[in-house]
Amino acid sequence: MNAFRLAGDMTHLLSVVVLLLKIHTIKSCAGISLKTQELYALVFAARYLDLFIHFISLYNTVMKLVFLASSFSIVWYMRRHKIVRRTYDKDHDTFRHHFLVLPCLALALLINERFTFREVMWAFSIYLEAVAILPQLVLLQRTRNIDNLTGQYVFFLGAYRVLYILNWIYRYFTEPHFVHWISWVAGIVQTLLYADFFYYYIMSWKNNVKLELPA
Amino acid sequence: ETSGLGHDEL
Repeated sequence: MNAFRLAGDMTHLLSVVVLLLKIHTIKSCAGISLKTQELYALVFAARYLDLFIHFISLYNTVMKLVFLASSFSIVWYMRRHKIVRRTYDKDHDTFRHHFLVLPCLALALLINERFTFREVMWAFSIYLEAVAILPQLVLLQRTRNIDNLTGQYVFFLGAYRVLYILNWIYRYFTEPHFVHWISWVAGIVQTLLYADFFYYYIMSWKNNVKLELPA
Repeated sequence: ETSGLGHDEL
């Protein structure tokens, strides 16, 4: 495992920690899109089907379990926890996220690395992850006061994919057979969706002003 | 590299 991949995994983990900190400690999910969180739970469930079949490393297994458990528990908190769910900004979280699922599934059936159940589900999870942030970005645009933890959460989530791209470039040159067009193209699309957010996030940090996205 | 199409990333 190279440094980019490890750094990518760590920022991904950090984003989850930041979000859990907000939900678990502050008991608030204000500014967080339940739609995006539901899509992530689906992404991990579809991608980690091989969890108990295909052992890669202890690190890999533990991380998969962490992402599965955290994504489902975040959805549970936002839907069921009696204090947290009251802070959910339902009126602004209106993205029709169900309409992302079917096209991603259709694309996975058409474009996959092998036409098997697990490979189609893997491709589906890659496509869905690329667009899963959309409801969250829409909600951020509609949120007047984006708190620091929410901004950091989205920033780390975006940074994770940037680092993964560097990891793929590194692996492409060091592992001759490492070619995964599906994850590369989807990963680049996913990263581009963050471009706008990154710009405003860095500007707000540089100028030391509160993060706000133009509507 | 892992056997088949084993995806070793998260």
